[in-house]
Amino acid sequence: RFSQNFREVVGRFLLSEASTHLLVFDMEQRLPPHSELVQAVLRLFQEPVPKAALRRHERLFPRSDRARVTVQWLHIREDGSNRTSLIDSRLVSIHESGWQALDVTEAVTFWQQLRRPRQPLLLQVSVQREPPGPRGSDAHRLVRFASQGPSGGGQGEPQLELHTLDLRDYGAQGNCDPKAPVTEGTRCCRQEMYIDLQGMKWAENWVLEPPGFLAYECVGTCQQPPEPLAFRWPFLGPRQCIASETTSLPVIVSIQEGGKPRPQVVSLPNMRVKKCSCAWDGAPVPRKLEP
Amino acid sequence: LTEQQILGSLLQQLHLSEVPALDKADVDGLVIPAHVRAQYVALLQRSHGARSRGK
Repeated sequence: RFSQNFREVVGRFLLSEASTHLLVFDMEQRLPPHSELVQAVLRLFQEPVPKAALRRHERLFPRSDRARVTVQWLHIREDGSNRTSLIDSRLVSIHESGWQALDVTEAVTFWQQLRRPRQPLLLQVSVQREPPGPRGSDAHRLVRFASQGPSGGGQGEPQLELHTLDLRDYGAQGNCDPKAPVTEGTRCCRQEMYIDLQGMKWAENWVLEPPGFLAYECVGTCQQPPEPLAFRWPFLGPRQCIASETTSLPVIVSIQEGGKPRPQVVSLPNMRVKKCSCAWDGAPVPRKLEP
Repeated sequence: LTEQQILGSLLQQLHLSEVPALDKADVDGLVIPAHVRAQYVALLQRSHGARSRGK
């Protein structure tokens, strides 16, 4: 309409694919120090659909009463650009009402990796047509969450539940007490373990340095938390004492070059335990926030 | 950490499939040049200071 050079093309809104909401959570001081985030649950109150609207929908779209709710973490970068990461997505039915729960643990894990001062946790919730495209119904238009729009009035506002573990109870204890023997009751700790390379037959005349090194190992047990989680990760085993940080070991070996021996430095990754921690066996490893 | 793991890691880093056949004569009198030792010490210091990702 605004250009002399182009023939205007008029369009129409044929399908409304999604409605999107932005939730803002002030996270400062929410996660206690010395704690490990176990799970973060976003709870949205889905309001009941008025009966008349339900009846009208069922006449127009029999057998199609679902919509997809998707949560994305929104990160506003320092240069003002933003990016989103898919966090969770669930189907809801327009026949349901009440609290819906979405697992946003990964969003909080991303937020924890931001540099301070940190922006609030921004969660973009969109309600989409399911399935997308002309085959889906308009059910997503009937899905409304409380406090959507000015009439919210605080009733049923979105809730963010943070499940944390106090590492003073459920974490490791650093280095073991060299004077105390390790028993079943010993809490997860890092114990000295010396590896004597000179005592290894294959290293003879090959490994020049070091003669040996302190590798450490993680010993002891971890306290198991009692509370059930809102979302149970299916492969979760007990909390175990593991090497959560390791470092490499440089060695000098003799290699043959042109029939003559020549010393060379090689770095062996993950040879030494730097830190022991209690971690759930089978828990997903949090994604690292890419720059 | 087992002996086998250490050997496996060394062979992998050197792209070798087995331990090279070296005898005492090969290494007797072998001097580690200063630049190699400096490289070794630098890596050692870095590994004591650096934090790796770990699991």
